[in-house]
Amino acid sequence: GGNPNGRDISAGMDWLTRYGYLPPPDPYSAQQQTLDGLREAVKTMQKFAGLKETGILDKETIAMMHKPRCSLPDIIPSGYQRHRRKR
Amino acid sequence: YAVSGSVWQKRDLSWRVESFPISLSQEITKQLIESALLAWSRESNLRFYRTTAEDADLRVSFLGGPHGDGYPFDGPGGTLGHAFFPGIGASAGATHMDADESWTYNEATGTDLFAVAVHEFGHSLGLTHSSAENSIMKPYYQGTVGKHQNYRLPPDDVEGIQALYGKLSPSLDATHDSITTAHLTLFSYTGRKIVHPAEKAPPAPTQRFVPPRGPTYRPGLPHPDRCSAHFDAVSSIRGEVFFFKNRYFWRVQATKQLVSLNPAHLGHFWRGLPPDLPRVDTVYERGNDSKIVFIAGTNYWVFKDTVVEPGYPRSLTDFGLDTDGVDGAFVWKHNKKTYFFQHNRYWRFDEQHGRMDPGYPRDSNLWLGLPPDVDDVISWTDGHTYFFKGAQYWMFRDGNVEAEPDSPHSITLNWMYCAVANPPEPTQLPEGRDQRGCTCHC
Repeated sequence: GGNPNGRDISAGMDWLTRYGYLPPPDPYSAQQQTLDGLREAVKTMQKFAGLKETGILDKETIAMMHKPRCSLPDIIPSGYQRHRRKR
Repeated sequence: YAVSGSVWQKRDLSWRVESFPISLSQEITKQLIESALLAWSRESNLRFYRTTAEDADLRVSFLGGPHGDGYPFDGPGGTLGHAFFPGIGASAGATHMDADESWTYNEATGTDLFAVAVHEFGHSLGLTHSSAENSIMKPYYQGTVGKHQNYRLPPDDVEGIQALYGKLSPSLDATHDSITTAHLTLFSYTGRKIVHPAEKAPPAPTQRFVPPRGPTYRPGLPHPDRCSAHFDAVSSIRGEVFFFKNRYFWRVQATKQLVSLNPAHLGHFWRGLPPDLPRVDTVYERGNDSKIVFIAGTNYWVFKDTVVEPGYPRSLTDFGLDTDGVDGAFVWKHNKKTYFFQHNRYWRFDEQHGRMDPGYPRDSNLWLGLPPDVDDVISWTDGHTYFFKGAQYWMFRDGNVEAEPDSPHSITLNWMYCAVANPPEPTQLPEGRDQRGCTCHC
C-alpha cells in the first residue's frame, strides 16, 4: 500500500515527468530528484486528479496513473502558457 | 478551465478524417467527429466544415505505436489520443487517436470515440487539461458520455471556449441553427460536403507559432534504448549501480530505483574523458581511496568524484596487466581485492600494495555457473556479487563463488524495468535496418 517498490517509484517518476509534474530529465547530466520534489509532484498530481493530497505513491494514486488518458501533459511550463485562469 | 495561450485567428475551420479505426465504419466515425466539433461550435463563434483538402485545419488520424511526433501510442488502454494546439506548423490542428483502442460509442465497453474526440478537439482549439470536476478536459478517460446528439459541454468548458472565441453571437445564431440542423441530418450520412458561407473567403492563417508540447518541446538527443541495450560496463559507485552504453549511462539507486528512464551523457557528467571515446569497458570504485577508475582499451583514467585526475590516461601495464584490455573489474567486498576479468581469465590486484597477487590469472570457471566473456561485475551494497553478460545477470550470494541456482535473470526486467524480459541480440546490421532485415524509411 504505502510502501511502493523500486519498479513503482521508477514508473511513477516516468509518469510524473511525462505529464509535466516533474521537470524533464537533463540529457547531459544524471540529475536526481529530491525526495521533497518528488513528494510535491505527487501532491500536485493528486490535487489535479481529485485525490487526497498525501504526497505518497499510494494505491489510489498508482491506480489513477494506470487509467486511460490523453497523452498531453497536465502541467505545461509557464513559459508556454500565457493566460492561465482559474475560477 | 485552462488555456494554452494560442488560438485560431479565424472562426471558420475546416476538418477532415485522414484515416479510420477498424472497429467503426467510416460513416459512423465521420458522424462522431462532426458531432464532437459541433459540441464546441454550439457554444461559441466557431464554425466547422468538412473538406477533402489535405490542408484542412483540423486533421483526424487513427495511428498506432510510435508515429513520429514524440507521443507514441501504447496499444489498448494507456494513452488514447492527443491533439496539437493552434498555431503554424505541420502539427498544428492534428488530432491523433490510438488505432489499437477498441473504439465504440454510447456503450459501456470499449473506448467512446465521441467523448475522446470532444476532449482532443478542446486541445485543437486551445484548451489545456482541466482539474474541474465535470470538465471534458480532465485528462483521464471518464467513460461514455451517452448519446452524442444530446451532448452538451459542461459549464466549465463552455466558459473556456467562450473565453477564447466569444459567445455565439445572435447574428450567427440563426445560421448556426441551420448548420446544426444540416450537421444532424448528416447523421444519415450522404457524403455530400457542407458548403459553408465562410468557404467563399479563404481563412487567414494565424501568425503565431506554438511548438508542440510534451516530450517533443525539449531538444532530444539520439540515445540508446535501455530495454534493448547490452551494456558495455556496469559499475557500483557510491552505493549506486551505473549502467554504461556507448557515451551514455543510467543510474540505479541503492533502493533499486532508476534515477531516470532516459540515460545521461557520459562526457557531461564524468569530466575529463576524451570527447571521442566511443565507450568504456569497465568502471570501478577503488577500495583504498574511493577514487573511480575508468578503463577503455589499454588505457585507464582515475577520477576524484566526477573529475579526472591530472596525468591520465595511463597504461594498464601499471597494474601488471599485459592484455589488450579488460572486460570487467570490481572490488570484492569480502577481501577488498580488485578483480579484473578478460575472456575466460581473471586477475586479483592488491590495491593496498599496488601489485598483482601471485598465482594469477586463473580460469574464470572457478566462479561456478559463470559464462565466459562477461560484460562486467559488481559487488553491491546488499553484499552479493553480480556478473552481467548480454541481457542477463548471475547472482553470487554473499561471498559464495557459486551462482545462485535460479541464475541467470533478466537485466531489462529487474534493473531497467522494461516490459520485455529478453531484448533482441545485438545485430551487425547498419543503422536504419531492423532485426528482420527490413529497411526503415521513416
